[in-house]
Amino acid sequence: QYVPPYTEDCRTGMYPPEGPTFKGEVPWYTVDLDLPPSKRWTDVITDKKNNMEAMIQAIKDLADAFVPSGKLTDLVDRDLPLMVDTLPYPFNEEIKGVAATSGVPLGEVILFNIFYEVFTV
Amino acid sequence: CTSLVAEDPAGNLIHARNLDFGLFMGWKNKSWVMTEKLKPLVVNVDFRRNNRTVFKSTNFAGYVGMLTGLRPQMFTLTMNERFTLDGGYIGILEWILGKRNGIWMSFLTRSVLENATSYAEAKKQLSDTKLLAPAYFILGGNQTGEACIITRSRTQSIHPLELDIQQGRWYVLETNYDHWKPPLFLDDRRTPAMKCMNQTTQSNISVKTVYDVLSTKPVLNKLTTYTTLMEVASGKLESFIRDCPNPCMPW
Repeated sequence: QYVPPYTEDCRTGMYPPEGPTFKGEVPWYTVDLDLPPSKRWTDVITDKKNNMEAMIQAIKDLADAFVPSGKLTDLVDRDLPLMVDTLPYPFNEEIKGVAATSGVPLGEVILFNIFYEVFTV
Repeated sequence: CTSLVAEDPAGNLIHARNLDFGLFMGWKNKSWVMTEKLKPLVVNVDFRRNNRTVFKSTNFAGYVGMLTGLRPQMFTLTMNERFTLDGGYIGILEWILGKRNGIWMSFLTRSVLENATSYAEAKKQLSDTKLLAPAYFILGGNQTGEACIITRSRTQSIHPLELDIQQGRWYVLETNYDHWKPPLFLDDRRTPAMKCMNQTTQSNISVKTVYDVLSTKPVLNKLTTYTTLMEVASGKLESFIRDCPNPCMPW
């Protein structure tokens, strides 16, 4: 795998991060595990809900590209919520809290959280 | 993804990773749509109980499972995607049909980070728990020689690979291919990453030089959302959102 300019010699002096390969620091949040599961992610999701909606919309656009009728999205919104209580506690409750705080439909938050298994399909 | 754990000459363990995601999920303006949508969602989280840190992680907001985490002074953990025919769709099918003795991958990593209290315990849980989908778990401990790549099928651990300082293996590195087979020639990020690690040499390994390796194309590519650097001894976790300026490999 040596195809310049798509590959390059080993970089040096890249730390501390700056320049075109560095797009920004990552913010810190605290999740208090003593809180009820559905309340734990409130701070994070309150700040990030718009970004979450945009990301989920991109997945929906992709789904609609495969199934233009929109039936795939309907299936996610209608059927996935039925499985939330088959997910292990406390993750099911945390997922419900994420949906409630973000306003994103529960089925779509569940899909996001099991995407690893779904993506291997 | 590229994950690695390296041991410096003083026996300190450094665990680092590039999280690459969004393949084939929309390509626009010479970048992956999904990858760009994920970058603003990257957050570092300090999970606390009784007002004390239990573990730290780098997450995508809204995703309650774990892909990258550190239990201070105990162990560090990252996971990379593994593709096999006996994949997640079989696990999902079993789940739908009511056979629910497997666990969703990211809930296992979350449980391990939240509840395991040693490298050995974490390693046992990651190796033995039945999964819905195959995966690679890259685990670092808090003693010299404690690091391994756990290659998981849905039901078992295959060919675990451990650090072996005596034999000169002072780091373990995993992309998205079984370590005992050559990677797909179209997606060989292992070779350039190992070339740069070997060029760095153990005597010069540090958080800084590991970041250099993860910043070298194609280890850094259009799918790379973030880079995380972890040091178990100090309990330090740092993450950075990444970009790959053109020309850059799409994966």
